[in-house]
Amino acid sequence: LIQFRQVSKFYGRGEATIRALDHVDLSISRGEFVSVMGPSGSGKSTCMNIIGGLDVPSTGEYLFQGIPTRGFSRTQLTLLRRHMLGFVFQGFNLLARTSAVENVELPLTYRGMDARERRRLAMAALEQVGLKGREDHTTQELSGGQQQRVAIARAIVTDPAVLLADEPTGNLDTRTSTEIMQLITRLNNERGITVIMVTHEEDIAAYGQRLLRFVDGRLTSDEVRQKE
Amino acid sequence: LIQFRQVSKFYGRGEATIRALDHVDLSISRGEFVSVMGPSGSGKSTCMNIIGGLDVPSTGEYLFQGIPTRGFSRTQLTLLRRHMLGFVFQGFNLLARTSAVENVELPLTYRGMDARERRRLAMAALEQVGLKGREDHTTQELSGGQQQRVAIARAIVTDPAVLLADEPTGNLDTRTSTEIMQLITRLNNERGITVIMVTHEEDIAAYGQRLLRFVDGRLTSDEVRQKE
Ligand SMILES: Nc1ncnc2c1ncn2[C@@H]1O[C@H](COP(=O)(O)OP(=O)(O)OP(=O)(O)O)[C@@H](O)[C@H]1O
Ligand SMILES: Nc1ncnc2c1ncn2[C@@H]1O[C@H](COP(=O)(O)OP(=O)(O)OP(=O)(O)O)[C@@H](O)[C@H]1O
Ligand SMILES: [Mg+2]
Ligand SMILES: [Mg+2]
Repeated sequence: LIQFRQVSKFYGRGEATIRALDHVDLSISRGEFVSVMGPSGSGKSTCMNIIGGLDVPSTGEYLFQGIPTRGFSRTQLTLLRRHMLGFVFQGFNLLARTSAVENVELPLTYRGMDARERRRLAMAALEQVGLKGREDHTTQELSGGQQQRVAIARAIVTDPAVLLADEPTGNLDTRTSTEIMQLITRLNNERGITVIMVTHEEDIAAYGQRLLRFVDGRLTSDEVRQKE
Repeated sequence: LIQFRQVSKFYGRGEATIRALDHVDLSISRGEFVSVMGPSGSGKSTCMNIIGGLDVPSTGEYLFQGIPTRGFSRTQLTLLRRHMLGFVFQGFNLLARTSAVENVELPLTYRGMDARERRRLAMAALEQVGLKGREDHTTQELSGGQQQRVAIARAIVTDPAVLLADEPTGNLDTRTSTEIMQLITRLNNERGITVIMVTHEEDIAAYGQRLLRFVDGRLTSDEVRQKE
C-alpha cells in the first residue's frame, strides 16, 4: 500500500543542510498497525507528512498502491488526502471560534454529502471519543485533551483507508489515552483501517504490530511485535 | 506566595453550567516544586491560568504574596505576569513565521533592555534547552518537540520567580524530557524558582516535592513526596 524507496528530505543548502529524512526504505501493507518512535527532531513528522501527501521527498520515490506519487497532479494528491487518508496532526490544527461538531464535519463537506447526514456522522464520531454533550463548544472552550479528541474524531469521521496519527495521546491522561487506543485498535481490527502512529510513549507504541525507529532521519530498526 | 480560598470557575448558565474549578483551597510557598495531575478536562489548565493572572475566579479569592488579586488593576496584573511569572502553555503559543530567538526575546522586550543584552540572554536560554544552531529557524521549520523547547526557553529567559509549566514534556521523547526536567529541577534548586507543573505522566510528576490531583474541578489529594 505504502512504499518509500530511498526517500530523503533536505532543508537549507550547503553548510547548513538539515537532513530531516536520509535515504529511507519502507513498506507498509493494507491493514497493518505500525508505530513510529524516535527522538525529537528525528524525522517522524516529516515522514508522516510525505505519506499523507502534505510534503514531497527531495530525492527518492514514494509509491501509493504501487503508483509513484511524484507524477500525481495536485488534484490527484488532494483526492488521495480527502478519500483515503485521515490525519491527526501533532498540533491539532482545529479551526478557532468554530464548534467541535463543525470542525469534525469539515472533511465531509468536500464529499457533497447533505447537511443532515454530515451532522449525524460528526455527532457519532464525537460520541466515540467521549465528547457527547460538548459538540457545540468552540476550540477555546475545550481543554487541551478535549481538543485532541476533536482532532481524532475529525480524522475518523470520513472512514479513511489509512489513519495517520502524530502523537494522538500526547495531551491525554492514562485513562483517556487507553480509551482512544482501544478505539483506534477497533478501527484497525474491525474496519481494516491501516494505522501509522507516531508516539514517544512505549506503552502506547505497544498497541501496534510493528515498531519503526528513527534516529537523525534514518530508519534504524523495524521490529515485528509478537502478539500475546 | 500563592493561595486559593474556595476558588471556583464556572462556564455557561443554568442547566449547562460547567464547573471547571469547584471550591478549591490551595497554598504554595516560595521555592516549592509542585506537580499537578488529573484526567482530561478536570481543571488543571484553568487553575494554571488563574494563578498566572490570565483568567479570574468566578467566586472565591486568589491571593499572591498575601494580596487579594481581585483588587488588582489591569496594569498590576500585567506587571505580575511580566516580572514574576514564566509560562509554558499547553499549546506553545509561539509566533509563526518568527525565528526561535525572536520568540524567546519577546518577554524581554517589555523590560526596556538593550537589543544586544536581549539577544545574549535569548541565545543562552536556547542553548540550555538543546537548540544551539537552530536560533534562526522559524516555528514552521522546527519539529513539535523543538517548538516545545523554544516555549520553555521563552518561559525561563526572564528569570521569573514562578514557573508555570502546562505539560512541558508532552511532545518530547524520554531522553529530551529528562534533559528538560533536569533543567527545571536545577532552576528550582539553584535559583529558588517556584515551579508549578501540570503533567499526565507519573514519572515526570515524580520530579516535584508535592503532588496535587484534580478530578472534575475539585482538588482530591495533596501529597508530599518523601525525597529519596
Ligand atoms: N470557555 C469555556 N467555556 C466552557 N467550558 C470551558 C471553557 N474553558 C474550559 N472549559 C471546560 O472546563 C473544564 C476544565 O478545563 P481545563 O482546560 O482546565 O482542563 P485540563 O484539566 O487542563 O484538561 P487537559 O488535560 O485535557 O488539558 C473542561 O471541561 C473544559 O471543557
Ligand atoms: N521547513 C524546515 N526547515 C528546516 N528544518 C526543518 C523544516 N521542517 C523540519 N525541519 C527539521 O527536520 C528535522 C525533522 O523534523 P520532524 O518534524 O520530522 O521531527 P520529529 O521526529 O517529528 O520531532 P518531534 O518528536 O519533536 O515532533 C528537525 O530537525 C526539524 O527541525
Ligand atoms: Mg513531530
Ligand atoms: Mg489542560
